[in-house]
Amino acid sequence: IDSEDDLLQECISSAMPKIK
Amino acid sequence: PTPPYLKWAESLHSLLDDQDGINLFRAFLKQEECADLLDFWFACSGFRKLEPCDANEEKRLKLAKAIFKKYILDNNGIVSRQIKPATKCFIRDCVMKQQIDPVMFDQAQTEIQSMMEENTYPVFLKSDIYLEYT
Repeated sequence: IDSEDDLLQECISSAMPKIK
Repeated sequence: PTPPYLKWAESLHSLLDDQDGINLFRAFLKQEECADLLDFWFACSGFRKLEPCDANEEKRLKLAKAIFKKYILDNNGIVSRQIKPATKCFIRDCVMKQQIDPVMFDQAQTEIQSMMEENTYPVFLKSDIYLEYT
């Protein structure tokens, strides 16, 4: 089970641009 | 072609569209002790992207609770202080009633975005950290 922080971090990263 | 760092000065969105721009802006905000503003903004976007389907329900509820707890619950937090009381009430109700909607953080995100556009973003463009980079 993911901790809340891991879940938040994953969520934040998912919204960041992937390709430069 | 226009160098990326000049594009960053066009709008907050062009800055947040570029990984290097995000990193530099984040470093600046960290220095000002308000990096949570940026993390919250991205957390809202990430939350909206999570599709509401059965497989995701538990995750979405957990994530909504985590965002609420980390950025909104503490009224003295940098993010919470910039969000209108009515907006915070709305989010609290959604979490309490477990009515998890993809757009439940949109209003709060808009409020934080306006604050960054009027305040931290223009200050960033005049900051040493940005000027040294350019």
